[in-house]
Amino acid sequence: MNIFRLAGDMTHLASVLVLLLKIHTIKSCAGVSLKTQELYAIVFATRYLDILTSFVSIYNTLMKLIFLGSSFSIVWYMKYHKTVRRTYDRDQDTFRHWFLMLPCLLLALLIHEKFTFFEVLWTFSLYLEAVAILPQLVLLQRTRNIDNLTGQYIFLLGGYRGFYILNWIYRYFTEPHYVHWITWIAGLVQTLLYADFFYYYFLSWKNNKKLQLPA
Amino acid sequence: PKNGSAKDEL
Repeated sequence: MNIFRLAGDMTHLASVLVLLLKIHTIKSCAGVSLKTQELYAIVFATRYLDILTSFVSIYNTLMKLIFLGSSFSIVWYMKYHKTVRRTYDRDQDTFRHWFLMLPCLLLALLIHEKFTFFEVLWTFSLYLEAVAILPQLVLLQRTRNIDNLTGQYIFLLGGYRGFYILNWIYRYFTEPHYVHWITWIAGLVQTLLYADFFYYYFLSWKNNKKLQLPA
Repeated sequence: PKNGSAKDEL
């Protein structure tokens, strides 16, 4: 494991902790897209199907369990917790899951490294992760009131993707046979989706003003 | 996973 990969995982972990902090302590999920959270739960469920059959390290297994557990518990809180669910922006969060999931599934069936059940679902999870943030970005654009924690959550998620790209570049030059076009292109698309958000995040940070997106 | 595999990432 290199430093970029570790930094990526830690930013990812931090993003999840920020979101859980908001939900647990403020008992609010205002501005958080349930659609995006449900898509992440599906992403982790399909990617970590090998959790019992393929062991890499205790670190990997532990992180997989954390990402699975946190994504499903966030979904549970937003849907069923008696206080948290009342703060959910139901009417604004109208993105259709199928609109993203179906093309990703078709693409995974067409473009993959191996045509096996696990490999196709693993590839599907890569494609879906790339676009899973879209409902969240649409919700931000609609509500336009972004509290600090929600802003930090999205910033950290974007940071995680940025570090993973550095990790791939590092591994490409240090490891033989490390060539994974599908992972790279999906990851690059995912990172680019954050570019616009990053631009406004830095602008607000530079001017020391509250983050606000243009209409 | 084999050396050079992407399956050891999260």
